[in-house]
Amino acid sequence: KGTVVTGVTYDKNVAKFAILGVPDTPGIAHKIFSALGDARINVDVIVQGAKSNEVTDILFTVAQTDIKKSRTILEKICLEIGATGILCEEDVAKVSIVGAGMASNPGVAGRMFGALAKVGVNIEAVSTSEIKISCLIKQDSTEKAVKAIHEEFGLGK
Amino acid sequence: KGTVVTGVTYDKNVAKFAILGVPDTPGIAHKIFSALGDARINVDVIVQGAKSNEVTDILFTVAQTDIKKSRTILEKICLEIGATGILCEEDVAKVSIVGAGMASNPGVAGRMFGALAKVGVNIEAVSTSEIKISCLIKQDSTEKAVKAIHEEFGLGK
Ligand SMILES: C[C@@H](O)[C@H](N)C(=O)O
Ligand SMILES: C[C@@H](O)[C@H](N)C(=O)O
Repeated sequence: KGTVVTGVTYDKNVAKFAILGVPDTPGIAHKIFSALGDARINVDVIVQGAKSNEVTDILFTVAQTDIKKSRTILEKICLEIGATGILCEEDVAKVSIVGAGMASNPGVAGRMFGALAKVGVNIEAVSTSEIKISCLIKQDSTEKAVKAIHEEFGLGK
Repeated sequence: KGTVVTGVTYDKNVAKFAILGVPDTPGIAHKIFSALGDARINVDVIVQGAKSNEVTDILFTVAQTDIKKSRTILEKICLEIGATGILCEEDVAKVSIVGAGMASNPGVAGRMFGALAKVGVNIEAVSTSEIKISCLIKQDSTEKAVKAIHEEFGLGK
């Protein structure tokens, strides 16, 4: 399997927002993220997946210290764009694997997800790039998740 | 605004699969991606976002050359996990911005999305990491999208 994955990172200072039922038309994502940007709110993971009936959900994470500020901005934007709702979960953490060779190694994601499944950790969101796979999980599962991933990829403690 | 974004990349050899209505329980993501990994199918972007009523959708991209092989594997897995359906779109492209300083610069995502909105390009999916933001768009919008993003971030042609 080699050294495809070189490290595991985690971040517990994470709050997950989901804007539900946003119209899937040009300009919507811009309205949401430029409003947060104008307020100097750092957004970390952004995930928008499949849509149904011309609406979709947009999920993203901010630091826990930015929850209140974000919520005020998002409530206003939601009215403007006609979204159906806002969810916020504070008990989440982000767990990631990093490695330069992941893009060309099929199966790395499956192994990470398998390590989490073995210890009963549910994956609440996934976001990837060529060198990093991140999962959002429940915050109290962080240590268990990191340990399971370390073991799967044979990384030192 | 500085040199936060250092480049724009695109890939037209992209097919988007969405597995709809998967149970949101540990082990499901592992089943899907280890099956694709065992078949040596390279998965690029993986996006799983908000869920509703204990089911969620998982979206991911493979090379267009892997569509047929992926579809056969996914049909079998969908039956096993009780998913409600599989969507496949071949007319998509991935457009990304990269830059080491993005994580600490609020508003970069909003600007990218704004550049796409200005030229009427709809964002079909989003996936991010600290140094990269990727959007899936319609393949025939690729040139227009890349040009609009270049202009927004003042990158040379
Ligand atoms: C949902 C949102 O991403 C929309 N499709 C847009 O382009 O802004
Ligand atoms: C949907 C899927 O990601 C599931 N939550 C899992 O942990 O495998």
